[in-house]
Amino acid sequence: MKKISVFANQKGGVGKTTCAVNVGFELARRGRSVLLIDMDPQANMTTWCGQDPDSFDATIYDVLKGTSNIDDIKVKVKEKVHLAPSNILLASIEREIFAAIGYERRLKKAIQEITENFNHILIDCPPSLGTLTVNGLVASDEVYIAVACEHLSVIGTNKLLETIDAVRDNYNAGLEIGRVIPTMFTNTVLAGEMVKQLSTFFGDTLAKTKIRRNVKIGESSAMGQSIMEYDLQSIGAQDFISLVEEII
Amino acid sequence: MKKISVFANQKGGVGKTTCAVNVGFELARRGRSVLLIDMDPQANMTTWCGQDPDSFDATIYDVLKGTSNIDDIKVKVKEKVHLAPSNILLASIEREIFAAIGYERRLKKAIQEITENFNHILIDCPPSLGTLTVNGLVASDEVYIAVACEHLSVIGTNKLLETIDAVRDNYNAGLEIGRVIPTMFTNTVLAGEMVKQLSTFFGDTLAKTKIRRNVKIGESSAMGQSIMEYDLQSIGAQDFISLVEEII
Ligand SMILES: Nc1ncnc2c1ncn2[C@@H]1O[C@H](COP(=O)(O)OP(=O)(O)OP(=O)(O)O)[C@@H](O)[C@H]1O
Ligand SMILES: Nc1ncnc2c1ncn2[C@@H]1O[C@H](COP(=O)(O)OP(=O)(O)OP(=O)(O)O)[C@@H](O)[C@H]1O
Ligand SMILES: [Mg+2]
Ligand SMILES: [Mg+2]
Repeated sequence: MKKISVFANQKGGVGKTTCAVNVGFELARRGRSVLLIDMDPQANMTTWCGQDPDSFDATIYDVLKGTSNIDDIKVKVKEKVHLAPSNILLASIEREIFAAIGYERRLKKAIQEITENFNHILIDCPPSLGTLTVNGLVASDEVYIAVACEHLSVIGTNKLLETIDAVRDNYNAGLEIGRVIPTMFTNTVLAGEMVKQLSTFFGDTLAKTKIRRNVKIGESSAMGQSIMEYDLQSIGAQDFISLVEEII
Repeated sequence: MKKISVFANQKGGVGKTTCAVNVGFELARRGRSVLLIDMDPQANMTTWCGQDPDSFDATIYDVLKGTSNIDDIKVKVKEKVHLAPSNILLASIEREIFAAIGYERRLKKAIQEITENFNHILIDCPPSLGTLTVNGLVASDEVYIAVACEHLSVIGTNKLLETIDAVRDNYNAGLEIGRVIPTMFTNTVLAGEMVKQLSTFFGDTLAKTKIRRNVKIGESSAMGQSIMEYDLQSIGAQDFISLVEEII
């Protein structure tokens, strides 16, 4: 696994935040130091870490505007896990910075200025291909694409690949696809068919581990815990442990 | 049910498109004339209607830019159902029009110019609170809020209400909340708890009908059909029929 990873997909509700948080917490459980960066105005990653998005004086919004830096905004949320939080103010950043030269590299520059040496930096993106996701892709070494094993999710992946190609050609030649992660897998004909399509399209880039649909995963987010912390015996925990072992 | 309805929620994957398409198709099955407007660059509504988003010379993008109108771009997709399609070009509209005076009323004006008299116009929004969703809210008589019976979805509803209030105060005083629709309902403690929270928060605005999680709903989108057309005996079909009976 590389140092800076971004979790992206413009399709909504496919498990981007769920993957970023659970992979991050599991890496920390294994002794690695982790920085989570929430680039989504919905601030689901921030909430999942037990933080109130409206309680911060400065968030990643201020970092992208250039009035703060990640060292100043980061909070420790767990042993070996820090968070660069976000809140709804981030929703207006697209209009505020996109006309500026180099707007797409603001996150990359902000990460370069971090003084602490984290083993892993995981970036969560909103469900769009706009400025925030582009900043995430430009700043990263690899991208993880969560794709729900459902029709509407699978058909949207080619637009994401086009955006990744454009970012690679213009701003970040080294950007690789870490894995395509099949999520919300169920033992149905449809899900099986979707995995087949993903496998044909992505080959070895498709993770061998499928994240199965598991109600405990939804429960764990309500408790602000990873699925491993919430219920280590659950299929959700088994799936994320096997995913992390596959990508480490 | 009012004439112009928008399906909005910045949380991704909660069933906005699923509700808009199934309500639209069911209204048409009952003899009403329906126009579906796809305001999402992902164009899931367009795909669900059996259309290839990349096959159109002009889409809702061109209408919002002012170089086309809905009469010219609409296509008939089924008996009594027309579609104003979208495609990925729509993703750049935010940057292209937001500086213009009155950018938020472009869809409203475009709908006023439609010559055909539809009984219902249903608008699908992307998972964000940006220009496209604002245009949808400004253009509508009522908003339907699909909320998945999951923690991350339920906590995001207050930000959407703030946006609805702001639109009501500035651009569309008559905008009402048609219903909050609980989706992806399962017989679990978590889902039951989420419905209780929604009921406390929304009272009678919460639909009595819950859309239960049903794999056939995902299958129906892959077939380009409503759940009623795909499998009238399924729980998905029963739920959408009872939802339409509740809101008509
Ligand atoms: N494997 C799973 N089993 C059951 N529920 C899941 C699973 N993965 C995610 N969820 C639930 O599905 C919902 C969507 O997941 P999540 O919010 O992580 O997706 P997302 O892609 O980050 O969404 P958004 O596009 O809004 O950012 C959440 O309520 C989450 O708890
Ligand atoms: N009641 C349900 N039971 C099972 N699957 C469902 C149900 N409702 C929606 N789905 C599936 O869940 C996924 C998300 O639904 P949908 O795409 O309608 O949500 P959305 O809010 O429009 O997403 P986006 O935020 O990306 O626009 C789709 O694959 C859809 O087929
Ligand atoms: Mg998310
Ligand atoms: Mg949708």
